[in-house]
Amino acid sequence: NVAHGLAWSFYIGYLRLVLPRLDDSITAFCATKTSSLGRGSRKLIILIPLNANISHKLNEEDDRILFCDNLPNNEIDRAGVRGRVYKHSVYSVFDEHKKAHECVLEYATPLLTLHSMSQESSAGFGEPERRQQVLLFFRTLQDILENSLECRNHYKLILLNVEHEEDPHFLSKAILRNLQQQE
Amino acid sequence: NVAHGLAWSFYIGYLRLVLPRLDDSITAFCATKTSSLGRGSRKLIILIPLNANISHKLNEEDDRILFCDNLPNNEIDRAGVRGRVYKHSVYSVFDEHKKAHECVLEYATPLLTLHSMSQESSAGFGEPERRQQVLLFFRTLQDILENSLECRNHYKLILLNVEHEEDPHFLSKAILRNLQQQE
Ligand SMILES: Nc1nc(=O)c2ncn([C@@H]3O[C@@H]4COP(=O)(O)O[C@H]5[C@@H](O)[C@H](n6cnc7c(N)ncnc76)O[C@@H]5COP(=O)(O)O[C@@H]3[C@@H]4O)c2[nH]1
Repeated sequence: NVAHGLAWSFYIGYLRLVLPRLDDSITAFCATKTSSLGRGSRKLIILIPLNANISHKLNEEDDRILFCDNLPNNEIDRAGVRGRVYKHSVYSVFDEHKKAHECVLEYATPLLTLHSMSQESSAGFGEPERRQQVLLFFRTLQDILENSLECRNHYKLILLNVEHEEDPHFLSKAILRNLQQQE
Repeated sequence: NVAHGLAWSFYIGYLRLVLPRLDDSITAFCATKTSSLGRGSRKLIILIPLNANISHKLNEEDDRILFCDNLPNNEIDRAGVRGRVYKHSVYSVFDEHKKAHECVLEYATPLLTLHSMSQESSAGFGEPERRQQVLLFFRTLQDILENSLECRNHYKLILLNVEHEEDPHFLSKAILRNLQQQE
């Protein structure tokens, strides 16, 4: 059950380190930039597409998503790497009325591993199992985070059903719908 | 089988990205520093302690290991994070004759996940299984890397049996023994 281990790894090796520092990073960012981020969502928005198809540049997925800037770097000594850098990217997401909503946005990186493993025959599972593994990843991560005091209120998981998606603005709409839900 | 997925994640999300660039990073590093690294081992040395007990600062493990500097940063767009930073640390490892050997050194970070999971009851495995999982991680990683053309010759895995270790210079000696083996 690869997805179970990847969800734990994502929490232990990343979210547990960065989510408690996120609020301070956003405050520091807003102090030096004209940004609406501070008044908007101060959570890390984590995108989880069911097909595990992850792009490296969000603005290429949907032209209503524009890259703004990066939050300040966090440097942490990890396993012998001195000052390993942890950072997040801030995006402007436009609605149908051309109003911009700034937010901290990224895909759940471990899905790249699920996707690549499903294409390597020696890795042990194929495309049919991949969707199941993504769901298991999502549910395991949800459970872990709900029970984590240090992470609570600092994240939002968005499960994306991207099958047969004709709408070129599917992603920005899904993000905005989720952003509004939490207000 | 958590270790299987973590070995694949380590390869897909890290080694496959950084090992092909390592030689160039070392060349750039030696161009600007007086370093013996270029003449020595140009491989990433990855430490895998059987007890998954990983320190974040190698110089605190053994006083014959000193931090030198970091290789230049590699910035890669990954899953929505713009310019995510990948870097490695260079250490001087001294032998009994006080001669320094420079090398690029780090622990296998996924072992931190194995260690933490074995301490969280909800994660599904405990301390007795942990050693088995480390061995599975090592063997899986070894298989994947041996079959990877892009990674070949750019790494060295060192499995460390740290049980009942009285020698304060166990780690530096293990590293030097392995460095000499490959020459
Ligand atoms: N978005 C994002 N930004 C980050 O900075 C980051 N750092 C880790 N992660 C994800 O969290 C989880 C735990 O990370 P860990 O360090 O234990 O394993 C990592 C680690 O062993 C190694 N690795 C990745 N990036 C680096 C790096 N920069 N330096 C050293 N090792 C690295 O390869 C594994 C897989 O990495 P990713 O597949 O990118 O996803 C990781 C993983 O799912 C990140 N995710």
